[in-house]
Amino acid sequence: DPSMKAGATSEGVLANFFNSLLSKKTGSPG
Amino acid sequence: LCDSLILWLQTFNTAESCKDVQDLTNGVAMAQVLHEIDAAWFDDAWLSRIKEDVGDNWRIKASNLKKVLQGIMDYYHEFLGQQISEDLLPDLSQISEHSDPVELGRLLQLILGCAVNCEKKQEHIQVIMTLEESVQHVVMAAIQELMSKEIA
Repeated sequence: DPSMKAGATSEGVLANFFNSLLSKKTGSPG
Repeated sequence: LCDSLILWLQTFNTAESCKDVQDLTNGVAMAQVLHEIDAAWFDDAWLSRIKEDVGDNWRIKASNLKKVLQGIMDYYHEFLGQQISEDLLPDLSQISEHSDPVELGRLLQLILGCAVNCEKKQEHIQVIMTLEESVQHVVMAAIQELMSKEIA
């Protein structure tokens, strides 16, 4: 089902983005 | 942007209501959210400078909003080591005098930037990931815009 595939892709994009944000170092200069 | 970020703001336990644009134009709920994001930086002393019984007095609203924006700018500069691009700075008078959702959205976007960069960012990002997908897309775009305009 193309609509389900699009949904999965959209969820994947969101998950990838927020997970990469989680792994990004906090911006504090210390 | 503004509507989606208000939905995100509602995930915080603010004493002040934050259901719509009108609720937010006095700066009180936003200050309480900042206090929740980083209580060490936006501490009780900082929060106590925000006047709570504002009513329709646009001068007090403007004064509160100025303190909120200044607090955010200091946080970006001193804690995150960044400067906020001028493109991203909201016109506060449009918020205090005209309840402008576009300018309010810009201010909420900067608060979002504090949340996803602070020491408790994991907590905040996980909450964002529970929001409705359409809201998450707006939040993602808002963060991407902030990141694209980061000035170290």
